[in-house]
Amino acid sequence: YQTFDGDLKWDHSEVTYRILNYSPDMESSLIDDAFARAFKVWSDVTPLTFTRLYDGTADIMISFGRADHGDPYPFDGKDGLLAHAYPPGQGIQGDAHFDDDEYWTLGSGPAIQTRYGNAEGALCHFPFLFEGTSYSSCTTEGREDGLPWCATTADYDKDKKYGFCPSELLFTFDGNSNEAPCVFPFVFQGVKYNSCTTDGRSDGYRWCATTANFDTDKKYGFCPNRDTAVIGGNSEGEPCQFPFIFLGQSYTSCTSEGRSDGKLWCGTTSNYDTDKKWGFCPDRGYSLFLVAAHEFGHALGLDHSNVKDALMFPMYKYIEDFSLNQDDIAGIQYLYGPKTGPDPTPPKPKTTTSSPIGPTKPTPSEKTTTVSTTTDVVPSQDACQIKEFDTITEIQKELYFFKNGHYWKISSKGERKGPFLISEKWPALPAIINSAFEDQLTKKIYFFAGKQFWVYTGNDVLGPRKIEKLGLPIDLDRVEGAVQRAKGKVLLFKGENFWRLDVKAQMIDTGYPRLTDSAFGGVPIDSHDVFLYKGFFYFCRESFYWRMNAKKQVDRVGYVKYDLLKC
Amino acid sequence: WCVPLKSVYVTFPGDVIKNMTDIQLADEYLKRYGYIDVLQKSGLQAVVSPSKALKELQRQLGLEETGSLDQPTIDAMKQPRCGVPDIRN
Repeated sequence: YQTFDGDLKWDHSEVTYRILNYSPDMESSLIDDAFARAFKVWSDVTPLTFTRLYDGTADIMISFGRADHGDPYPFDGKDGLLAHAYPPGQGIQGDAHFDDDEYWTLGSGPAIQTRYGNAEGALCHFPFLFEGTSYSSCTTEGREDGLPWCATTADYDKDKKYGFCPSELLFTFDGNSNEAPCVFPFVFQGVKYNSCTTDGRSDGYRWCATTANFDTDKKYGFCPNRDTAVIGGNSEGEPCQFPFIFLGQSYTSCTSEGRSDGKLWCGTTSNYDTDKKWGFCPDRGYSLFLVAAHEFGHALGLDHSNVKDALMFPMYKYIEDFSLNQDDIAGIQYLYGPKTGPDPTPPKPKTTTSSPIGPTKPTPSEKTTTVSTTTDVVPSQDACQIKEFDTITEIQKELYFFKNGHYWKISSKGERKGPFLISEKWPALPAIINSAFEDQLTKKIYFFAGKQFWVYTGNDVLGPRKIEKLGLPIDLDRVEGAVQRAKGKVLLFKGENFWRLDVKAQMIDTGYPRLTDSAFGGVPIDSHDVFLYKGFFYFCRESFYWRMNAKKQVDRVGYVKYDLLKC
Repeated sequence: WCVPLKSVYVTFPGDVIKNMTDIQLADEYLKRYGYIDVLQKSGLQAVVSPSKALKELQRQLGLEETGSLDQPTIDAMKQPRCGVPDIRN
């Protein structure tokens, strides 16, 4: 391994990072996750911690860009140079840039996370069968609204599991429209547009208006790439047009003709010879996780290694089951030392008879309270100082955090608001809530506290009722988690057991309880909170969460405080 | 149909990577990743022979150190990689 001249390194162990923008190739959640996993590669073997910031200046500023992207080292189009990063320091030092003329995936072809449908955000499964035909990409077959979709298992006809693929008709990213879909046609500088455009931009990113008139409303977002879209060329994001004419010949599939580098390309109009519109055909792409882990090595102070199997070797190589090479470990530990002790767990607060917390300040109504960011903070009202919440749940697409008579909420944009008084919004409830969920069908909100539960429909409340009325055991002292499932079913958790509640029948299904460990392997069986958020199951223990995807794989362990509460 | 097609290479509009010869590719690669045109602290450019630069590149990439632009070296130069120079300037 090598370090930079003077052994450049961070002088603090709590390193911050910020993701400035996203690539159209992957869902933002997948990109967030790839970066988080890439940082974890290094935090696993050093005392370093990595905290994501959502604004301001972070130590490591991460961005995607094309060609000339604002520093003296332009990117070079598809392939070749993939990314670069600067060694630790102020300003641009420590920053990592990724070439967006690459096709960013998880390394083995399109990584397409679905939205909506019934697959709870699972990735597309390619190929999949639909009405006897095999599909290797998202399709609009079987739909009249033009929305591309895919199956999330190998056989849609059998499993009926599906979700919608990224498209500008479904959502946009970045911009100022909170992921709203494009509105077509839209007007920009007096001209009508029926599709995403790069007009008005010099960076080649495709955008659209999210209202009918950009000139008046100024609302816009960037268009996600469809999986069938070409990469780079001069038609980024457009689909191949088959057949297309090239030098008088007709082509019905991607070709490398006309190129000395053997790369496959296609025309994006029916005649390349007249229109000259083209792009590269999608391939396996490059693993954003692997490239990011390498670049973050630079951002932490490692230079290139000449050990071929090391992460810091300069050439890209896809590895399915990645583990850090001993050379990389030796390098990073030369700079920062080894990780000491077990994973950090917060100290438990001492029990005292006199509370250090002052009297509760009057809490403004929800309408007027905003994020608590002042330095003069009462600890009980600063969500970021709370080690363990009474309950966390998603209501109306916002994540609610309850603690001791107060609650906070995080919008889908990551904006935190609160504290609010529980008693103002739901006056029938006690101060401490053990669990809550919103019924997806009726939008009724169920609250559990001790051996009782309440059901709120708007401002109307039913309860308290005893939880045994639902068929839960008489000796059950509380419900600690609730996860909504399809068709009016909700899983209720307590310790190592869970039950399935039929919400319509208001009764636990037969065959329960079941062991949490047998159905949800790899999560703590003493989770004090379980909830569903953006299609993932979250199991919380102290200040940590274990996130489980729709395939019941624990795909992430992180901090409630940083990742969910956005502290 | 089995007669080989005579390939015609064209310059694609918007293509950042231009069709270039192996020597042009090597020249650009060696410069970009710091093997030649190394700036000294005095500000003067040190003269590094292409052969020496190639040897250094081959050593870095774990290739046979021939000092000539052989096929394995050309292939290695076409591989995707990180943009941070191997030799610090």
